Amino acid sequence: PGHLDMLKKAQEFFQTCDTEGKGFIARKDMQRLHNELPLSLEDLEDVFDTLDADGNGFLTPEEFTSGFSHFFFNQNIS
Amino acid sequence: DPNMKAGATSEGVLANFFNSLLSKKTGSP
Repeated sequence: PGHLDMLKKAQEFFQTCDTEGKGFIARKDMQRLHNELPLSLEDLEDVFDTLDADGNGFLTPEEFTSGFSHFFFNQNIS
Repeated sequence: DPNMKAGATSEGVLANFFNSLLSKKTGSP
């Protein structure tokens, strides 16, 4: 229990970032969130670099979900 | 190594990011 909720939220947030539905998040997609979220461009760069585990410049749903799951289970969101 | 950032800082930024997404979804203006 909780795992499915996490996956649902991760998918939802992934789509929020991947507005074009490409199936991955590019750095510019993350920078676009600057207009919607109260985070600086530098913060968003940090988020991107942290989530981009293999450093190839693209966030896959797997990388995104993996990063989100840490946050989710640390915070105990239900 | 510039790629080895402090784990705590990265987690804080991530938490901030996801919290912002969460509050966006729950309908703040």
